[in-house]
Amino acid sequence: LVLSGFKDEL
Amino acid sequence: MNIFRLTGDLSHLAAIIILLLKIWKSRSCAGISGKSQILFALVFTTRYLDLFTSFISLYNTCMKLIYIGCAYATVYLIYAKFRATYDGNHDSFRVEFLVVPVGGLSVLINHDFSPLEILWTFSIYLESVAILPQLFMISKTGEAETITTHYLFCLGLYRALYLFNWIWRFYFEGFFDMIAIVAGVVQTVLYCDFFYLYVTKVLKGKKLSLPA
Repeated sequence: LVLSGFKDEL
Repeated sequence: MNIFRLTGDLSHLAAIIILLLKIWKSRSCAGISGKSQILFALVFTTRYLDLFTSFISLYNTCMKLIYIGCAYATVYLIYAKFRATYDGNHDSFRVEFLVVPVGGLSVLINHDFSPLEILWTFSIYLESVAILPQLFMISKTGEAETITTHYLFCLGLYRALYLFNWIWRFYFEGFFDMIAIVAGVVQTVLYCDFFYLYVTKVLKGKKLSLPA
C-alpha cells in the first residue's frame, strides 16, 4: 500500500 | 509520467545546475542564501530515504541521486570552498522559525505515523517554504543578479508544472495526494511576486532591483 500517492515523484 | 511532470523535473534540474554553475564559474556565492541551500539539502535527504527501501525506476533513482549530490555540492561550495564570498550578514532569516513549525506539522498531519512517512511529509512541507531565506535575502539587499533570477524562475516553474501534473493525474489516474498538493500550491504562491518581477523586469533586459 502506497500511503503517499505521489511517492513515485521527485 | 506526463509532459508536465517531465518538464517539471527538467526545470528543477536546470535550476540546480544553473546555481552550481553560477557559483563555480564566478568563484563566488554572493547573493545566494546558504540557509535556503541547507534546507533544500535537508529536503532531499529526508524525502529520498526510500532509495534504501524501494525501487521505482532507473529514472527515479538517478534523478534522486543527482538532486541530492548537487544539493550537497552547492552547500559545500557556499560554506567551504567559496566561504569568503558568502554574504552571511544578509542571510539572516531565522530558519528555526521554519523547521520547528514544519516539524510539528508533519507529526500532526501525515498519511501514516511512521518514521519514513513523517520524514517524507516533513520534506514536502519544508520544501514549500525552503526558498524563503533566499527571497528574504533579496528583499533585504533589494537586488539580485540576473543569473540568480533565472535560478529562481526555474525553481518556481518546476512546482507550477507539478501542479498541472497533479491535475493531469487526478483526471487520468484518478488519485491525488492532499499533502503534496496543498504544500505545492503554497510553494508556487510564494513565487508569484517574484514571477511578476521576472516577467516585467528581467525578461525586458533589466536587472532585478526592488524599489527602496
